[in-house]
Amino acid sequence: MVQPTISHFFKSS
Amino acid sequence: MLEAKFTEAGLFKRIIDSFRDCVQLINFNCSEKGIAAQAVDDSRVLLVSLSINVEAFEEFRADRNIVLGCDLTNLSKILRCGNNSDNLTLIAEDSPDSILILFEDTKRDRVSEYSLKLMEIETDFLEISDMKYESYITMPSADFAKTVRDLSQLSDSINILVTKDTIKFAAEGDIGSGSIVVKPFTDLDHPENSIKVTIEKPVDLRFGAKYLNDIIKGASLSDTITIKLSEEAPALFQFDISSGNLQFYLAPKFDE
Repeated sequence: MVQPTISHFFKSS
Repeated sequence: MLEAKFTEAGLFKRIIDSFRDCVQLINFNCSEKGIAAQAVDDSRVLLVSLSINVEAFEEFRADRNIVLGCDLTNLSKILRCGNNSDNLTLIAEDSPDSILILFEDTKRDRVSEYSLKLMEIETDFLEISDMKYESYITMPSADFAKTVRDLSQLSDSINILVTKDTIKFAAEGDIGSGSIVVKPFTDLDHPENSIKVTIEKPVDLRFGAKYLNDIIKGASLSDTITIKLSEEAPALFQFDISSGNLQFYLAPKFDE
């Protein structure tokens, strides 16, 4: 199982 | 200038205690709407998002947008110096290099004043888009905290499976396995004890127990937790405060 990081889903503004 | 007064220092202490173990440095953004903050933990997996609206304060004034970069370990040291029942006021100039923290015990006419040095913290601000969730749960936060604590003894992952009429939490590890099943119910006398489930589609997701253990520290803020789940997006774990909330976003683990 892989734990994705949060920046995988939310982009920096 | 910023002047933000909490009726009880205990509220701000509990807010900071809810995420200071997973985040060290954070920018508090103060504006006419209140105080907001966002940070990601060191492993960049857990996103913490805080909003304290103006209504949560006894008095609030922010003439312009002010950023307070804080080391939460140091902020906590100072917050521990006040009593929970004291009034707590945060005072800062427009471009501050320190913040004044004032505790007032109104019954004993005792005032204590601390100054905390601020830091310049460079951080990305993540745009949290409106997401579509497939399942929504509201349940007592203490129950959720105990479930996470109990099951994380067995495994470093906890499964959350939501169907129309059950929520099943499960863990399987080297020493054995465990599961906790709860069903929706309504407690009219004590609504905070109710369990509510709304689903558009059943979900079966696996989360890192380490991160869930960070999230449950928010349970001291609110009697209930709202959890929004989706197969495709980070789950949202939300604790409401009197006016505002503390949100944690955590993506489920997936198969390689």
